[in-house]
Amino acid sequence: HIKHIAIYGKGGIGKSCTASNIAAACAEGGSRVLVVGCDPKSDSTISLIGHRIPTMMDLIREGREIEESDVVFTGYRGVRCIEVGGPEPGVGCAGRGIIVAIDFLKKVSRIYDEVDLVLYDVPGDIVCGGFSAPIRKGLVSGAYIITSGEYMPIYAANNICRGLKRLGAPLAGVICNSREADGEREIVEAFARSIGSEMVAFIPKMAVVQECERKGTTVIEGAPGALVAGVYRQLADHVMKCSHARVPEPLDDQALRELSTP
Amino acid sequence: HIKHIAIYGKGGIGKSCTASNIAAACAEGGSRVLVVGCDPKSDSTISLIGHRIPTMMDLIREGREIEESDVVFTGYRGVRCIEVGGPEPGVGCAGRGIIVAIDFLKKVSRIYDEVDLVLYDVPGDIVCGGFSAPIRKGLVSGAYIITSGEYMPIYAANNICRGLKRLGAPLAGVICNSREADGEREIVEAFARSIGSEMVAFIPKMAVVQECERKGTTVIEGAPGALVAGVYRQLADHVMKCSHARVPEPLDDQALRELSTP
Ligand SMILES: Nc1ncnc2c1ncn2[C@@H]1O[C@H](COP(=O)(O)OP(=O)(O)O)[C@@H](O)[C@H]1O
Ligand SMILES: Nc1ncnc2c1ncn2[C@@H]1O[C@H](COP(=O)(O)OP(=O)(O)O)[C@@H](O)[C@H]1O
Ligand code: SF4
Ligand SMILES: [Mg+2]
Ligand SMILES: [Mg+2]
Repeated sequence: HIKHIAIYGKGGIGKSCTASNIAAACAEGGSRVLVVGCDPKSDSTISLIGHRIPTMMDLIREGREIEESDVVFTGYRGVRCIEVGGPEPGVGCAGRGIIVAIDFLKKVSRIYDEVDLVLYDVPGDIVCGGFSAPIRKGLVSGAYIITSGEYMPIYAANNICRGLKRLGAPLAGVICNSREADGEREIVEAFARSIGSEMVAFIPKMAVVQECERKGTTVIEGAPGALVAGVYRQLADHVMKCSHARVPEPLDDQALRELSTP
Repeated sequence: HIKHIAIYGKGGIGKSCTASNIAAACAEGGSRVLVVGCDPKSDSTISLIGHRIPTMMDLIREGREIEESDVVFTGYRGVRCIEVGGPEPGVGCAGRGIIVAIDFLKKVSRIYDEVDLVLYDVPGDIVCGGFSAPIRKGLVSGAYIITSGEYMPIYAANNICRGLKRLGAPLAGVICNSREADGEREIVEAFARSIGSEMVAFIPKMAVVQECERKGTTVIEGAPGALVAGVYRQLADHVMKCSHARVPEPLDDQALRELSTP
């Protein structure tokens, strides 16, 4: 039975970095993994492949007939990667692209039959019908939200919970990717509890993460002995087990402001 | 002749704060101003009114027949304010709301005939057909982009330029809202020049800004003698003159990375 997991969070909070390290750790553990980058930035899979790959939407805009081998690439430990790409700036719908990509993967390619885990890396700045596409397609068995203790990422996290609740989609956990703000761990733990979930990982902010990114590798591959690699492996275990997923109960604006001011 | 100016930038970069201070300064200068908040966060006009106002999309979702007095509120020095509101999380399109609001303002209300300046406060995290609505409606005579020297806001700024170029919309200038990063002023100046524009303001990061925000006022109203109030007034002058607007020439990913690494 294949697991479809969506990873949401505000732009720049660490979704791609975390998703690719989870993917690498799960692959080391023997799982067959596919990462679907749904962020218009199309940089979800660089540290798994070593460089940027062509995006599906770019190929479609060129008018080409696409085959699986044009868009699905294999990276570290056999992790399969696809980048949806973004809308044509100013005109298209980012969500449309995600829907087109998922339909392609289901109809044209056999990849969904060949993997154990699919990770969708999705921006959470705007919680519209577009970015909830993986969920609306009924595919996603659980979502994780990445945040830090700062107000903007927590605001985005709460808004994502509104979307999950509206769609009846279960939240598997909240991940704190540390920005070393005061009282961050307590804020994120309190936020996770108050929406009926839990903080499942606290990822320390470490220079080795950006060093590996610059080298074009995940931490799992580039610095397997690092402390943060161990945190990513624990997270990978949680994803593969992914129990306790529950539909969250978002906070109102007032409660959110009170919670996120230390 | 009425001026329509859009202010774009990544979430949390300072759009609402800057837009409301520009509005307050323009109103002090005798201009009649309307602020249209197009960010689903719906917090564009809090410091002009003193509290949050009902959003248009919320009223429409309640099924009410709306009149101008239900959605347009008057704040500091007579600045008129409207909050579009966001999509229903997970299902709607943020852009649809903006289109509905602009159509309402043009058809039902006479407000467009009663002001000299309209400021649209629009998120720039996702440059899709939705958020470019004020531009696609052919209304906007010029856009400003707010950024800092950090990579993510610059990346968003460059992506906004792609959208402006695609729609043939002129960029009036780049605003640096300081995050006190190393070499920020030089990075933003270089970025603005390389896209064929200029940095029109460098807004210092000052605690008085957040103090006024907590009191529910702009800096123009709450701390008129502060240094940063003078910067906002200069910016207001630039907006009312808004002369050198030109369609920008966005950078490719490679050039962007080189430019934003000090
Ligand atoms: N735990 C961490 N420690 C240090 N840097 C991190 C950590 N997590 C992410 N980063 C850095 O933060 C930046 C943004 O991360 P990224 O995964 O690209 O965010 P997103 O995908 O949410 O936009 C990257 O440069 C990444 O290296
Ligand atoms: N020049 C500045 N100095 C200090 N704080 C600032 C400045 N500009 C904005 N801020 C603060 O940054 C936060 C985000 O600003 P906001 O205008 O809400 O961003 P956006 O509308 O782009 O999401 C606010 O708390 C605001 O007070
Ligand atoms: S659904 Fe979302 S991504 Fe698509 S156009 Fe609307 S706001 Fe943009
Ligand atoms: Mg990313
Ligand atoms: Mg805002």
